[in-house]
Order: sequence, then structure tokens, then C-alpha cells
Amino acid sequence: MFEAKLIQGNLIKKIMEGLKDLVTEANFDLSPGGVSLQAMDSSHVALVALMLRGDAFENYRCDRPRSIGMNLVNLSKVLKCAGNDDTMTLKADDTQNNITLVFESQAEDKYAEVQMELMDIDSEHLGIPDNTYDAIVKMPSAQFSQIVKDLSSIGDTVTVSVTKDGITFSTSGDVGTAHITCKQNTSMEKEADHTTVNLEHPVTLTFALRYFVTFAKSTSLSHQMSISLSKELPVMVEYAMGDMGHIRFYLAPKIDD
Amino acid sequence: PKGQPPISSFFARA
Repeated sequence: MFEAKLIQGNLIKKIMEGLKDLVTEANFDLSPGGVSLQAMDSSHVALVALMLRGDAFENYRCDRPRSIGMNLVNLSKVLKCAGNDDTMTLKADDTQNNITLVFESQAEDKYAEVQMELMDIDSEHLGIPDNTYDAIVKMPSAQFSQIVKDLSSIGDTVTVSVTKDGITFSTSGDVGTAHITCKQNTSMEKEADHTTVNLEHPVTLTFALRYFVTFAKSTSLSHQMSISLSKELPVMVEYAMGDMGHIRFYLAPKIDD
Repeated sequence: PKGQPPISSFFARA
């Protein structure tokens, strides 16, 4: 038996916002430690890794590790039945091929129960090493979102360059070229507004911009996000959900043919 | 020109 209750049920809605344009179906790995997911996009260029710790839930019970396959388009439809302030309980009986989602209003005056069929999904699991990155930049997630949206109307690829002075996003297209630099800035009162650059070595990599726009759909999960870069390795774009877990996106850089 | 390698070429299968 698997059962887990989230007081802030809309966390799952926010997570789905960031996932559904990248992955249409995925296996959720349920274990006593929590819920995780790893999936590649259809073109196998990007990878998403989600981790929600068991203690992020109000009641968490997982009797045995199990993978449950879900169509994320259908899951997003089901989640429309949940109010933004509703609690959300997920239940999956080991002997059944479905999952039950229960949405309850905080005042306990509305109760919705939806059952959704599970599916068998063949998925390839990749081992992601704990890299030491050449550069890690933390910045407000809204700012990152705005930058990649703005640049995507100018070009298709973005060159990300980190030096001790800051992080520069560059693109070019028919319109012209654009460079946006964010310098390290820790003068604001709120830490969530800070931009910090942790640099081992300067690094410059080029990526398909549309993926960054998709990653930025997780902006509502966290005020801060981080970009971790190493020469000739996939970038890691992370949205941490406090001590509840994280969603991490990996994207292969474009390399010289 | 820059090519786009698959993500699996960077991470080994688990």
C-alpha cells in the first residue's frame, strides 16, 4: 500500500507545470524514502529528475518500493479537480493498476476523489554522477524565466558564459544579437533576491533555448534557482523546494561537429 | 555548426 498526503496539494500542480511540456508519460518511483521520477524528453536531449522526500508529506506510507507509470497529460486533467488550497492525498493499492487522488478543502467542506488508470512504461534509467561543477550560479527564478523568454524571441540557441564578474546569456537571430549579464549581487535584504556566482573555472556552453523556456515553467516552485555548468557536460538547472525535495533538469550542450 | 548530442551520451545507464 502507498498513501501520502500533502497539505499544500498545489505543489503537485506546480510540479506538473514544469514537467508536462517536457515529458508526456513517466514512471514515479515510490519508496519508503519518498517519491522520485527520472525521465527524458522525447528527443532524448534533456532529462528531468524529481525528488519529493517522504517527510515532505503529512502522512507517508510506502510498504514496498514500486514504480507506477502515469500519463502526465491525463494527470494534469485530473489535477484540475483540485482547488489551489486543497490538500491532496495519493493512494495506490499494490494489487490495483490505478491510483486514487483525494482533494479536500482546508475547511473540510469539499471532498473530491478521482481514480486514474496506471500504465506500463519502459523507461531507461541513467546514473547521474554527483559532479563538481566549474560554475554554480544562483539567481531569482523569475529573473531567469524573464531572460530566457526575452532571448527566445530573438534566437534559438543561448550561449551561457560564467566568469567572476557574473553570468551572461547571449543569443543571435534575424533580429540581431542580445547579451544579458547578471552580476553577483547580495545587497538585497531578501536572500531570495540575491545572485551569487560560485566559480571554480570560467565556463562557456551553448544550449537550445527552448528547453530553458520549458525548465522555467517550474518558476512557481521556488524563488531561487541554480544553474550549474561544467565544460562539455550537461547543464543542471535546479529548483529546490526547501527541504521537501527538488526538481532538476539536465540538458546536453551543443558541441562542435 | 554545433551538433546536439543525446543526454544518454553523458550519463551511463543505471
